[in-house]
Amino acid sequence: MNVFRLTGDLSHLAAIIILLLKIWKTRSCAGISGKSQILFAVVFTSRYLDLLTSFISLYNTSMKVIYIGCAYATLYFVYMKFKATYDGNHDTFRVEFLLVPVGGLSFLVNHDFSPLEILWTFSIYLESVAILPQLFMISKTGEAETITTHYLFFLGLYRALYLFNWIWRFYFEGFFDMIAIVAGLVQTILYCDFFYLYITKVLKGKKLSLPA
Amino acid sequence: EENDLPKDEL
Repeated sequence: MNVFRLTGDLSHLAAIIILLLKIWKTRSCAGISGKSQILFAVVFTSRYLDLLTSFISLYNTSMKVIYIGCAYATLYFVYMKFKATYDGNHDTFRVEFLLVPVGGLSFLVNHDFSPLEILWTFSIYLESVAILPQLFMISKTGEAETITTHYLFFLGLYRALYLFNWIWRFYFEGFFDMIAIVAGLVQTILYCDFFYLYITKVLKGKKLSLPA
Repeated sequence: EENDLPKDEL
């Protein structure tokens, strides 16, 4: 464990909690892409099946349980409890255009052709593009609630911090996982446009509104 | 190639 991975995990946890609180406090999931939340739940489910087969540490297990629990709680909020506030008309990204290539690639490029390893690879590739429906929805509505931008900031920051974690681990432990690194780079690059808007607008107290 | 290290990252 190093400072980048720890702060990355905490940033990820913060994002997940911020989203849950936003929906719970405002009793509304307006502006939230249910499709991205479905993809994140699929990412966690396919990646954390090893909860059933191996124990790494109390931290590892508890964080995985929290991530999975919050992901499904968010889905429950979006598609059941606060379903009336879900803006389906703007959440129209075709997720099959993500699932098919990612599914195919995870069979072609992986470290080991075993079920758990292919599922892990699938979750890594899927996570790198899972935010696209959410970013697409914001581009369609032309704006995002400030609390939603904080959610996106911490979510994007977490994988950026993981990139530093991988540099650290390569330098000090000689460990590197090319699949995770390339996917993590793609994931972080997808946030660059949002990071620019977040830093130049939201942090200056303005609302995030895209040139519609 | 076999990825010997366990998946210790989240």
